[in-house]
Amino acid sequence: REKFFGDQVFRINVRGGDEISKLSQLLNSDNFKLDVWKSPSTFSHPVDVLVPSVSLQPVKSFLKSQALQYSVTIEDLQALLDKEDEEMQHNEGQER
Amino acid sequence: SNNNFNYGAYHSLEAIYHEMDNIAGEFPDLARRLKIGHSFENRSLYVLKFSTAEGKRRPAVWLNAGIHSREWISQATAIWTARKIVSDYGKDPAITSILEKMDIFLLPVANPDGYVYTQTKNRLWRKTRSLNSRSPCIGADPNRNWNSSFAGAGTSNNPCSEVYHGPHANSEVEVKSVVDFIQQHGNFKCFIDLHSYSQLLMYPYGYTVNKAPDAEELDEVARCAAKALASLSGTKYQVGPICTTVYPASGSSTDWAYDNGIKYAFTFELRDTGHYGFLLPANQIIPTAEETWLGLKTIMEHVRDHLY
Repeated sequence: REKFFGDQVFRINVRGGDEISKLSQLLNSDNFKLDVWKSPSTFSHPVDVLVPSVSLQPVKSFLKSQALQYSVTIEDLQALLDKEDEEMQHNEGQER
Repeated sequence: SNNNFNYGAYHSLEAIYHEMDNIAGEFPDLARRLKIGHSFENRSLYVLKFSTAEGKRRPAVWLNAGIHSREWISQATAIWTARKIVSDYGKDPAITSILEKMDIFLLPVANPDGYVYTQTKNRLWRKTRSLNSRSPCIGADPNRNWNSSFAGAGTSNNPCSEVYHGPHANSEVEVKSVVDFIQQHGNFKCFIDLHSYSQLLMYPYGYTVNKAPDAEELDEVARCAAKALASLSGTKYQVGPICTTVYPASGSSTDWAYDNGIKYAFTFELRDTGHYGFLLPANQIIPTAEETWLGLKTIMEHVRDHLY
């Protein structure tokens, strides 16, 4: 199974068309292998993006350079996945 | 359940299908498991039909879940809802009267290939697993593949995109199976699609900012449903048309349903608002399902009282 060690989910706040446009440059680039969890809209809603560990620094640099505010909503994705997997296996055992 | 199925846990496709069969077996006068087609990788597409009057093509409700495979709370809520329907029929006046007038069809796993892939290879897979002839990338977005402003705003013609619409409308066999079933039936009045996450309750359109002809009524119904949902644990939902509540999205199931005569067409984006996102812990399955049920019942009661 694919692992997501070190990957994080960023919530990026966008206020208006200009910021959406800047963010779209980042999201449309193939370089960072970003996975958009919640897409940009034209209505200033936050955007959630899964950032692979190798892209954390460049993405942070880009966001800073474009003055785009963000927060880390999921710091350790793999930990959540491991817990989920463990619970599923435990439940399977219980049901059996 | 009596068969030890823990509704407060996530399950494999096999376990969900087994439990659907159990429900049909335990309540043969009310529920039947029907195969409506197969997936790209040849897995069965099973629905549960809840009906109190077999043999008649009565007004019907379609509950769609799991079309985006990584949104696990959707499939989990759906199988809980199946058990809830059979448990409450004959006891709860609302669901009893709904089923006296209408049939309910529940598809808990609309994208079985994707679901299995999330459990075996990549937990964050969203699309189908169909092959693209001119690309190494796999799958199309099954919620951009419906014949409603197909290939319009909010979709992509790039097979590697998460919102790739597919080579043509209904190219995804999972989508076509549902379309064919609903069209052959001909008497669906309500279509509800369960997704996550964001806590939204939306109605058409996704493909245009223009108001749907029934937007006012749908908005009112949705607000009542959101209020009912919130009454349980205070979970707040935002209500509005798809296009202006999230983003433009063409080729979606809800828009297709509406444009094909199914007036009461809604999309739920279930818990949460981003703290866990797609990885909602299993201990939130039952609270989510219980509150969602109140919203679903509100919508179905309105449909029951406003059949057209």
